Amino acid sequence: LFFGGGKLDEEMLEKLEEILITSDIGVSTSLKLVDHLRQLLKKGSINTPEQLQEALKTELLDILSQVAKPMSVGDHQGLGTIMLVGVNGTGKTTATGKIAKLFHQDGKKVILAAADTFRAAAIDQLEVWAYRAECPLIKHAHGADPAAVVFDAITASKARQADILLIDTAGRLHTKINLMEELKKIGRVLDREIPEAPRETLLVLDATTGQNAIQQAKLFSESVPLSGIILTKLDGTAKGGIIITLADEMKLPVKLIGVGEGIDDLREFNPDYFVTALFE
Amino acid sequence: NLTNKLDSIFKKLRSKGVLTEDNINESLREVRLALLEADVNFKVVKEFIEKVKVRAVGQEVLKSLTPGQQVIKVVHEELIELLSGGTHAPAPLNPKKDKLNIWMMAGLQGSGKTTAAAKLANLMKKQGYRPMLAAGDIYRPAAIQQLEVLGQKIDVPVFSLGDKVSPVEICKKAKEAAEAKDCNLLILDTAGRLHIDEELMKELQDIREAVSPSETFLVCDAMIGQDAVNVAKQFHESIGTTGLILSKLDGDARGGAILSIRSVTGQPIRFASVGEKIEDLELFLPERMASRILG
Ligand SMILES: Nc1nc2c(ncn2[C@@H]2O[C@H](COP(=O)(O)OP(=O)(O)OP(=O)(O)O)[C@@H](O)[C@H]2O)c(=O)[nH]1
Ligand SMILES: Nc1nc2c(ncn2[C@@H]2O[C@H](COP(=O)(O)OP(=O)(O)OP(=O)(O)O)[C@@H](O)[C@H]2O)c(=O)[nH]1
Ligand SMILES: [Mg+2]
Ligand SMILES: [Mg+2]
Repeated sequence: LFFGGGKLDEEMLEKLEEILITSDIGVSTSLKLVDHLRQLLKKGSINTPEQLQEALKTELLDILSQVAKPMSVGDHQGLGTIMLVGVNGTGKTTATGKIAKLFHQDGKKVILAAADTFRAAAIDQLEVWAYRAECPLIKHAHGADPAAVVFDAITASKARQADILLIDTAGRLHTKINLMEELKKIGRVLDREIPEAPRETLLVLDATTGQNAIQQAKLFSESVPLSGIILTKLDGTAKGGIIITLADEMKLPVKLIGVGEGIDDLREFNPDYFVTALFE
Repeated sequence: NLTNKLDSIFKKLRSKGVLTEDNINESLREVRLALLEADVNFKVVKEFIEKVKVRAVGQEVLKSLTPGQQVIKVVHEELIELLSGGTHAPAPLNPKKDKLNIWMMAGLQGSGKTTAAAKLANLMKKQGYRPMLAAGDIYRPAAIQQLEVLGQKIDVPVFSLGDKVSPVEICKKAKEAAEAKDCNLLILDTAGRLHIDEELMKELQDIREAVSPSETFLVCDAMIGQDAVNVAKQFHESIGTTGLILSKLDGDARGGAILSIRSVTGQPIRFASVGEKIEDLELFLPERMASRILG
């Protein structure tokens, strides 16, 4: 930490710009934030390095708090659905297991749907998580139509009066049109079968991801309306700063964060902790 | 894109007369922004721009009728140099067929190691090798099954001792099994791990010590951002990576992190994984990557 003694000048602003960019906040957002600080400096409303850093933290917190939203599924009457989507390897299946346990230990009846019918041993993997979370799993054979699995899971959820239907989908690159069409089809099944059920569609994003996260969010939201982000692997050294731009430009809130590979390694997103960690 | 931006900068400068070193700086600022947007590490960009500047303020640019294109050309060439190793380009991978070669996979969680292990086995089998895969990930649910399904697809034996035996033991026994079966290539799949997890990094060191792999591939996701430099440095210092595999290049991530990884590990980029199918593995092409990074 270099604050507390440094001269208040362009050099300080450059150092802040470096912190922002190396946190994956992205060039244009970082420049915009630093420019705003430059204006505050000119106005004379900042007089110490501490005030400068505080001003930056305040700006970041403003961006995050404007879009902050808690999970809309979980404390209501009737069935709610949570669908996890995202590119390959970000932690969707693991997050599905973690969320299942979270709601189950809270007394909710949770049903899991294995909608990744493509990848080797994907269903086996979710099966282990369902066992660990003590929740039933709806699955079809490998290679089955994911939309059919979801349809089946909806039927089961209604019949068993489940509180939450948790849908794990296959990893897919947002650039693959046919895979994004497959996702749209799953969305249509939900629209048609349970239009009244509150729905969360969460983009599962790896905290190590760079600027490509923006393309991911844009294209996924064109296929299924996204209600939020799960930011995973924050137990590493990556800062996950891309969520600042996603909040600022796409109004996407982070709802949950993954902090490890165990079933309990899931936390609610806390903007204060997150912004503080950016400067550590 | 970068070409258009530089062209418009130089058009504006040209109208003011002769080009100077200061004018070049403005164009280099644009190059810097483009590289940062492509996820090249902040410090790596700084060093790279310094290198480019030395050439960019030379006659080849200042006297050129198309200075914008000249700057791009210099940047392109320097990128390719960095990516390919230039005159110090490494010898191609050509393991001897008359002995057992052992390759180890390493990297962060979800980077594509298990898939890449199977792809490598498939590629080398087509080149006449007799490969075997070892299921060294005992932690991730159904990781062993995943490798077994892939192995069956390509008819390559998968050695496994289940998930209650240590990965070091599994790799040792896999080596014995490969020798007994007269295989000449053994590929070790390992669990994804954080570069800051001391215990798991030690596990990789122990495997390395036990079976002495001739290649240790760091498998990295093309969409990784600024943290790539920390990850690569730590993996390289802890276990000595000998090559890089960049995965998910079939997406639209610019992949600038590869520059950072290459500059801190100094190791050759061997393969590019370009899809989820088993045949989606190619030799890495520096020229194609340079164009992709510049955007
Ligand atoms: N350190 C850490 N690892 C995680 C976290 N979440 C998931 N992982 C690991 O990341 C890897 C990939 O997780 P998966 O759940 O299989 O990811 P996925 O998105 O379902 O992958 P695909 O279905 O293949 O697209 C596994 O090794 C997980 O254990 C996290 O919060 N921290
Ligand atoms: N589109 C695409 N997907 C890939 C590529 N390589 C791997 N994948 C996918 O990425 C996801 C993760 O791949 P894995 O091989 O399980 O990754 P891993 O590094 O072994 O994961 P862990 O063992 O959990 O650390 C899977 O969905 C793969 O199908 C690639 O080049 N392109
Ligand atoms: Mg999955
Ligand atoms: Mg694996």
